[in-house]
Amino acid sequence: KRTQGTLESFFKKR
Amino acid sequence: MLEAKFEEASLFKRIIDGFKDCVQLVNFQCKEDGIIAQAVDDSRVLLVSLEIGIEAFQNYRCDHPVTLGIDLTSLSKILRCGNNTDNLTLIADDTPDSVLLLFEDTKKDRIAEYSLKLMDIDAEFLKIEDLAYDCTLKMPSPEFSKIVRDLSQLSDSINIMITKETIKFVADGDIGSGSVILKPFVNMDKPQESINLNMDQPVDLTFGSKYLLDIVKGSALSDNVGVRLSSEAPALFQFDLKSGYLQFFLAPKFND
Repeated sequence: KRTQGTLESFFKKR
Repeated sequence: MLEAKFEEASLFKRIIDGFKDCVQLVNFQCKEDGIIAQAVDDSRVLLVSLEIGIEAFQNYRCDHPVTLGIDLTSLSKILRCGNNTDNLTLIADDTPDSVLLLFEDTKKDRIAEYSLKLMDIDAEFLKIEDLAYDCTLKMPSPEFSKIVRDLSQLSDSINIMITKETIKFVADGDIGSGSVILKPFVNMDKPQESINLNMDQPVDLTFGSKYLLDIVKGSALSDNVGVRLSSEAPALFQFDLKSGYLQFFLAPKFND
């Protein structure tokens, strides 16, 4: 079973 | 004052059509060196990043940085009112409540003017640092688009596997399975049909078909798509403009 990841952890807020 | 003139309205139409189906509210940041925009889809899986450099315009002037908060659904309605070959100028003052879209027919005296109300959009701007990628692929965008459309019929996931000399797309679903295998090659006569691959490490990644179907809508912007893949970062799909680009960052699926 695969789960969709999110972007959150990869990009920092400017 | 912003005055940004596209030689052909079709370019701006294709840019907006390239990402209007995955995000709706977008801040366009206009500065003296061009226009940038960024938006994340509601599920926080896909990030769109747009840069339109000055060279993409026939004329460009922006004395004072200005942010245009735009509902893309509304913008699309107005863009459909212009003809593809019209000149299109975007005009806004320094503290705008609306943006003016001026369509000028180049062959006859016909000018159409539309005003689009702007919105206050509360969206953070994410800083995208240069990420390290394991594989960099450049291939014809129509071919990439066809593979995604074909395989997405079979499964809600598409797997991309890259080894030294092989690029493999796989979908495995309820009705059956399919795969497309490509090899890098150089077409001397038609360089845009070449497939270039740079691989530091093999990758084996799975992406949601529905996001890939959104991404391939950018294909109208460029003959080629650049794909950068890493096991440690979102994938990057990029369509280059004459000056600037439309980028999609897509988070992969992972095994539980």
